[in-house]
Amino acid sequence: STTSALVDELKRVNAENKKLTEMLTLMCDNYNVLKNQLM
Amino acid sequence: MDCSSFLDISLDLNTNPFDRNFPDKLPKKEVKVSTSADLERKWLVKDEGDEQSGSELREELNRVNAENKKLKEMLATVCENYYALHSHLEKLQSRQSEQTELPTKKRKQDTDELLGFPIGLGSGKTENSSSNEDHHHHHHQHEQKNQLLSCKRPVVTDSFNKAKVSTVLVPADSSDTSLTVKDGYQWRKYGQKVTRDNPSPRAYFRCSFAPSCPVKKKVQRSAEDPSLLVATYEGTHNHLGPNAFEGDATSQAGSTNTVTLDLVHGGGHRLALEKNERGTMQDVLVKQMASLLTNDSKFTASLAAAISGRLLEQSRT
Repeated sequence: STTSALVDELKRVNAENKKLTEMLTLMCDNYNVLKNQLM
Repeated sequence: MDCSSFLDISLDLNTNPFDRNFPDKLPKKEVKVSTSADLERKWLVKDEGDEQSGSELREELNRVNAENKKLKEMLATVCENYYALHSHLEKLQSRQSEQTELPTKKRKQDTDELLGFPIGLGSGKTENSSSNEDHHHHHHQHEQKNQLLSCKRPVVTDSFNKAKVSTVLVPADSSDTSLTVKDGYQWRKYGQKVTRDNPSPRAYFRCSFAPSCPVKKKVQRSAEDPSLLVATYEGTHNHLGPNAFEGDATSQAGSTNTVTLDLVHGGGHRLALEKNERGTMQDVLVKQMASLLTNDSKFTASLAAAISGRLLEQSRT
């Protein structure tokens, strides 16, 4: 049960990481768009 | 106008292998971060009683947690930089719109003179008339003038004056029924109603600077996910928020955090974070991030999630 709990937690954090990575990519894109507007 | 002279617009994430001087080279597509999905599967099929498995699993969990933390910090830095750039852009836009308004007023005055109407009639000034006939005459002139002006009035081409609509998703306690979204601005609630598509009511707010500031906000709990509040903003604030950064955006960019992320060594990220005025910046960041959003719905969603990430991080520490 400890292992399965760890796996569950790992899954959760991995999913969060994936989401954060996507958001970061998105933010970088948005930043670049804004920067191009200013240039 | 060369805006780069006013504001350092590099993201300054100092991330390798991306060149910090060229944020254009930042990943356009999803950043590949090593996941432990394979490991999860591996451990799922393994014997649960295996102690070695457990320790490796914990190690992996620690690694992923550390990566998670780094990602959050990076995201916060990007948000800060984005915010600084956005406020700078807004300043430029408002300056530009002021410049376009001045010739319009001049044109209106010229039209008054050209049509032989007294200056100031159309600008809200009232004239004391000694007789009803005069008053009637002026009223007739006023109507005539308005008709002419409505024909001559140029189409507003200033895109900045168009009402911008943006949506923000903000996590909220399900027990909280106040429908309050803290975004750094002050709002006056002027209505609430129940909509067909959602069991939760929708609250309507005006910016406290109304009527000079046209921004309105609608807040409603998400029908799909009741743990989220959906805030819809209409218009752009023509003023800074009460907790806005003081001074020029340039100075903010200069005091932003520096994040160093090594993606090459050790198979993981090594992050060195130097923070200046971290507490202040974080505080302002949380309050301000939600208030300055673009029309990009993807961004608004991601920014809301970033805020939630920061809040979670703060609550853990």
